[in-house]
Amino acid sequence: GVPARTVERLVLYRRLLNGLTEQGVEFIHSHEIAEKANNSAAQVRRDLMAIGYTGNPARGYAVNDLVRSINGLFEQKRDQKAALVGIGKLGRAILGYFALRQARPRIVAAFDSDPAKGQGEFAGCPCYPVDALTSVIARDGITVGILTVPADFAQPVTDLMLVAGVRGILNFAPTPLKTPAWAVVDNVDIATKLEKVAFFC
Amino acid sequence: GVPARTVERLVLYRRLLNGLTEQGVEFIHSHEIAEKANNSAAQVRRDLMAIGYTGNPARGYAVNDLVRSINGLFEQKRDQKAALVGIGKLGRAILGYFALRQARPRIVAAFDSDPAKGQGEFAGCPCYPVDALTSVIARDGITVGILTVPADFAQPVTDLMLVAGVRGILNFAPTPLKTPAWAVVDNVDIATKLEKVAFFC
Ligand SMILES: NC(=O)c1ccc[n+]([C@@H]2O[C@H](COP(=O)([O-])OP(=O)(O)OC[C@H]3O[C@@H](n4cnc5c(N)ncnc54)[C@H](O)[C@@H]3O)[C@@H](O)[C@H]2O)c1
Ligand SMILES: NC(=O)c1ccc[n+]([C@@H]2O[C@H](COP(=O)([O-])OP(=O)(O)OC[C@H]3O[C@@H](n4cnc5c(N)ncnc54)[C@H](O)[C@@H]3O)[C@@H](O)[C@H]2O)c1
Repeated sequence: GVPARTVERLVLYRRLLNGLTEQGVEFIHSHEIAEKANNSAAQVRRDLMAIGYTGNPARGYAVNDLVRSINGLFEQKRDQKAALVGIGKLGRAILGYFALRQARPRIVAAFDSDPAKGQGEFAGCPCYPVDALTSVIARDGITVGILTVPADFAQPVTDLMLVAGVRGILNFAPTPLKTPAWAVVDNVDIATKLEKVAFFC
Repeated sequence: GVPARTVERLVLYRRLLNGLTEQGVEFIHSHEIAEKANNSAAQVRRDLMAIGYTGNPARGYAVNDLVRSINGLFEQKRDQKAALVGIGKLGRAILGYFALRQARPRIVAAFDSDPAKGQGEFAGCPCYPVDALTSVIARDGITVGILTVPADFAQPVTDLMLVAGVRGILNFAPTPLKTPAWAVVDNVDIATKLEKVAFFC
């Protein structure tokens, strides 16, 4: 299949192309996409080959057609649902952000161990006590987890989610997770990224 | 110098080792660090070589000594200051999180174009109108920027920060930034990470 780094770049290209459609641009060359995406025309052409798309060298790529083609890659994943665990500072920022957008996957449930937070709804997303995690994930067919709990709880909550039916986790806790080989895990370590930027400047 | 990926891993090792000190662990082998960090013993040994550190194969690494050695790498960057621009959902989550920790770099100023947000303080961090960005960055000697503004404002705010004296930026806006070669930029694209995890699971 398509490598992870290619998928990330295709998502970026699609976002840049959507911006162009709004400006009425109909055609674009690979070097123009590359300039906006801060990479090379050759990289853009290679990425589009990964989804079997080649342009007309004279005119370039038809923006609408290219967006449709990138969307095709995500077609079979259209209705995926996500759960967020840990309705704290970061969790609330993420729920507030994604509530405004028709982003995929849709965040359909949020959980917290604090009874005051694990009830009602936040930014339109139903909130549940963490004790209900297994049954809600199974009931709603949730396959993606967003982990915004403190580091000490990251592993036990992960174990719970994977048993309940989640297959992919985006982890914001600053601790590496132990997961089975079939699980898809990506980490966002904000503190480390910040320290790294500071180190090099 | 030390490559960026190595710096990220050394920051992670230090965090894991600090956790061990709290548990009273005095020595650790490279394979034990690797197991916690989800990588290989060879990778750990290579990373520690980058800071000129070798252990005693029989006993392993002395945890306290190793932490001091990793800290030495960051020594000359001890007093760096950071500014956050865009005191919205994500900006407030970041200010709230770092206020509690003696994290480096210290976030010493926050800015917003909304007059209601660009005043007073949030989580102990002084807040200013974005018009004051250039003067505050120059006055306080701020070298790191955290960008949590909407995508449309990311580039103009970046230009402003770099002119004022910032040399490194952690960008949360979902848009690639154009910066001079000397600037250090890292991006955190939460929406793309989430879409990628969903794609593969
Ligand atoms: N806020 C940031 O900008 C930021 C920056 C870097 C890293 N992080 C990491 O992101 C995670 C969340 O950070 P935060 O600032 O939102 O913390 P927070 O303390 O504000 O929120 C954590 C939430 O998780 C809930 N929780 C705790 N244990 C739980 C459990 N077992 N099951 C379900 N919910 C549980 C708490 O009740 C709380 O609502 C942490 O791991 C933190 O290290 C956050
Ligand atoms: N909240 C999230 O979890 C999340 C997820 C993915 C991406 N992002 C990205 O992070 C950024 C911030 O997102 P958010 O959810 O906090 O948005 P937000 O709208 O809640 O906050 C943005 C803040 O920036 C301020 N602002 C706007 N223009 C400015 C300017 N020129 N100078 C200074 N301040 C300015 C606004 O007044 C507001 O306070 C956006 O680029 C967004 O796409 C956020």
